[in-house]
Amino acid sequence: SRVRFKEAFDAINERFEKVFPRLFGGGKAKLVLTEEDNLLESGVEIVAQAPGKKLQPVELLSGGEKALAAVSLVFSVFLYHPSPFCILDEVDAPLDDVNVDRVNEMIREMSMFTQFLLITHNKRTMEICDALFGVTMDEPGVSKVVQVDLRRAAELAA
Amino acid sequence: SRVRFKEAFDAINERFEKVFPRLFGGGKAKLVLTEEDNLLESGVEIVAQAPGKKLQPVELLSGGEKALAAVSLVFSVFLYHPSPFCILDEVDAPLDDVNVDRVNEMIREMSMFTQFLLITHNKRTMEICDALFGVTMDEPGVSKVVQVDLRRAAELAA
Amino acid sequence: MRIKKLEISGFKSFSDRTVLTFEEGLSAIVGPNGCGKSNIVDAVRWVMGEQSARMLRGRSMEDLIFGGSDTRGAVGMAEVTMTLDLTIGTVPARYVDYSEIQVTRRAFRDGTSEYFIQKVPCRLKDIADIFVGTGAHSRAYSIIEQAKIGFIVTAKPEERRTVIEEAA
Amino acid sequence: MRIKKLEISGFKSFSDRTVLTFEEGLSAIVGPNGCGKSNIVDAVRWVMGEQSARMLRGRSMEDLIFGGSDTRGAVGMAEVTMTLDLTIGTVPARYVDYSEIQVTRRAFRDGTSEYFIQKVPCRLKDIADIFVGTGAHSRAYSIIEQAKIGFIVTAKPEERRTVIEEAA
Ligand SMILES: Nc1ncnc2c1ncn2[C@@H]1O[C@H](COP(=O)(O)OP(=O)(O)OP(=O)(O)O)[C@@H](O)[C@H]1O
Ligand SMILES: Nc1ncnc2c1ncn2[C@@H]1O[C@H](COP(=O)(O)OP(=O)(O)OP(=O)(O)O)[C@@H](O)[C@H]1O
Ligand SMILES: [Mg+2]
Ligand SMILES: [Mg+2]
Repeated sequence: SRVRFKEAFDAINERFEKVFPRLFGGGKAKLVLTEEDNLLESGVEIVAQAPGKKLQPVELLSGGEKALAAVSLVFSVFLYHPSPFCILDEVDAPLDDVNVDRVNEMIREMSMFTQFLLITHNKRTMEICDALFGVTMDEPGVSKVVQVDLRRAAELAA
Repeated sequence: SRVRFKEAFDAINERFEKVFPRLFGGGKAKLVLTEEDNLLESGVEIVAQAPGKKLQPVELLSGGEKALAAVSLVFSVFLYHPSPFCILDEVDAPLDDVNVDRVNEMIREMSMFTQFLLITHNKRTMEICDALFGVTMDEPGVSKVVQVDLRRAAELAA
Repeated sequence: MRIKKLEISGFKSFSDRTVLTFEEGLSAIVGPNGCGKSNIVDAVRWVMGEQSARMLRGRSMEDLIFGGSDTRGAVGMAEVTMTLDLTIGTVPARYVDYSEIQVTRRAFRDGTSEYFIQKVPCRLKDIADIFVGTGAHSRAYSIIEQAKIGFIVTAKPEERRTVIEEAA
Repeated sequence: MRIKKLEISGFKSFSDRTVLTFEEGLSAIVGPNGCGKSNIVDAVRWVMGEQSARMLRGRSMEDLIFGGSDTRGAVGMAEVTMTLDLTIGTVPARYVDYSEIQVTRRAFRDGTSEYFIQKVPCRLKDIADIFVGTGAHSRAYSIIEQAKIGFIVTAKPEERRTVIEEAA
C-alpha cells in the first residue's frame, strides 16, 4: 500500500544518508522518488556525492564506488528490516583495502542480529571471520568442504 | 570475405586449443561455428572443459572460470593478430592466486610483441610489472599520477 | 532464525553428501576458482524454493543434478537439507514451538521435485511460508549473487523500487 | 607502434595537466577506488576517436570535461595527447618516416571537438586511419573495460563472431 511504501522509503533513506558517508569516509547520498505524487509506481533515484567530489548521477561513479554505494543501500535496507541471514558472494572483489575494511567493520556490527555468510578470495575478509569453510576439488570435478584455519584458508584461496 | 573469416577462425581456434589448457592447467576447449555452410553470418560457440570436469556449455562455468576462458580467447586472437597495445582493467579481480599467476606469466611472454597496461588492485600483478603508476586524489576529486615503487604501490592500492 | 546446517548431496558439483555446520558468528567460504563456492549459494536458494533454473545458473533443472566428472558417473537425484535454528530472531507463527526445523528439497532427472519439512512431505508453498515476512527468500536482496552487487545502482529507477517494497 | 606518452588535461577527473611516460616493458596503474584509473583508459579510447559518450561511461560528451570538485571549478576544455613510438611494431604506411607521432583531441563545452596530428589540425578520420589494420582502435578487443571481461563468454554466438572478424 501507498502508506507502507512511503514509510519504508523514508526510513531506508534516513539510514542511507548515514551509512553512505560511513562506508565512503565522507560525502553524502540520498534516495529520491521520481514521482512524489504517485507512490504506487514511482521509481527510486540514487543521488550520490563521494567525498570531495561534485554531486552526480551514480552512473559516473567508478567500479568500486558503485559496489560501495550498492552495499550502502543494501545495508540500509537491513537496518530497517533485518533479514535473518545474508549471503554475500565476492562483493569485496572490486574494493580496495580501505573500503574492504570499512564494509567488514559494518558487517561485524550487523552480525549481532543477522547471520552473514561471506564468499571471498580476500584475506582481509577471512581474517574477520569466526569460522572458515574451505571448498576443494582434490578429486577434480567433485566438491568437498573442510573446516579450515586462517593459514590453510589463505593457501586454498591462492 | 568468407575465406578470410574461415582462415582467421581456424587459426584462432588452433591457438585457443593450446592457450585454454595452459591457463586452466589442463582441460580442453574449442570454438565451433554454429552454421558451417554460412560463413558470412555464422555465430561462434565456445565449448569448454575445465580439468577433470565434463564438457559443458560455458554458461555453467564459475565466475572465475568464465573470466579465465575469456582471457584465453582474447590472448588467442592476439597470438594470431597481435595488437600494438593491450589495456586490461582489473581482469584479475575474479581470479584466485594460481590463475592470476598463470595469466601474468603469459602476459609477460606476450609483452615481447605487445605493450601491456594493467590496471589492478592485486599485489601479485604489481610485482611482475616494470613500471608502476600510482593514481591519487590527495586533493579530493582531482586525479594526479606519480611513478611509484612496489612498496608505495601496495600502500596506494590499499 | 538462522542457518544451522546445510546438507548437500548430488546437487551441482557436490556428488558426495557434504555437510556445513554454521556456529554463531561470521562464516567465510573460501577456495580456488571453480571449486563450488557459488554452488553452495545456489543450494540455499534452491532449497528455499527457487523455481527458475536460470536464477541458479543452469539452463534446465537437470543441470542442477551432479552430471559426472572424470572419475564419477552422473547421479540421479539432487538433495539439499537446510536446518534452521529457531531459537533466535523472527520465527513464523506456525513454528514457535520448535527449536529447529529441517527443510528438504529433492529433484530427479525425470523432472519431479519433492519437498519435506521435518522429513514429512509437503508442498513448495509450505516451504515458502516459512520465510514469508522474514526478509529471507530465494530472491531476496539479502542473497547477493557473484558480480551482481552493482545491479541496484545500475538498474532503472522503477526496478529499484522493488528493494523498498520488499522491506515495506 | 606503442604508446610512449599520455598527456591528459581537463579530461574527467584530471583537472591539471598530467603526464604518463611509458618505458618498454610492463606497466601497472594502481590506486584506491575512484581515484581515476579507468578514466585513463577512457582517455585512450577518446583520443583514438571514440564518439559515444556511453562507451566512455558518461551521459553526454560534456561529462568528459572536468566538472569541478570541492576545491576547483569546472574547466572549459578537455585535451588528451597520445605520443606513439613508431620505431617498433606495425606502422601505417603514411608514417613510416616518422619515429614518433603525436595525436591530440580537444573538446569544449559548446560541443565542438578538435583533432590534431603533430599539432596540425586534422579530421577524425585521419586519426582513425593511423590505427586501421593494427588491431588497435577505440573499441578493439585489446582494450578490456572493467568488469566486462566475461562478455565474450556470455555473449550470443553471433556477437562473438565480431572478435574473429576484427582479426581477419
Ligand atoms: N550439475 C553439475 N554437475 C557437475 N558439476 C557442475 C554442475 N553444475 C555446475 N558444476 C560445476 O561447478 C563449477 C562451478 O562452481 P562455482 O560456480 O560454485 O565455483 P566457485 O567456487 O564459485 O568459483 P569462482 O571463485 O570462480 O567464482 C563449474 O566448474 C561446473 O563445472
Ligand atoms: N567530468 C568529470 N569531472 C570530474 N570528475 C569526474 C568526471 N567524470 C568522472 N569523474 C570522477 O572520476 C571518478 C571515477 O574514476 P575512475 O572510474 O577512473 O575510478 P577508478 O580509479 O577506476 O576506481 P575503481 O578502482 O573503483 O575502479 C568518479 O568518482 C567521478 O566522480
Ligand atoms: Mg563463484
Ligand atoms: Mg576502475
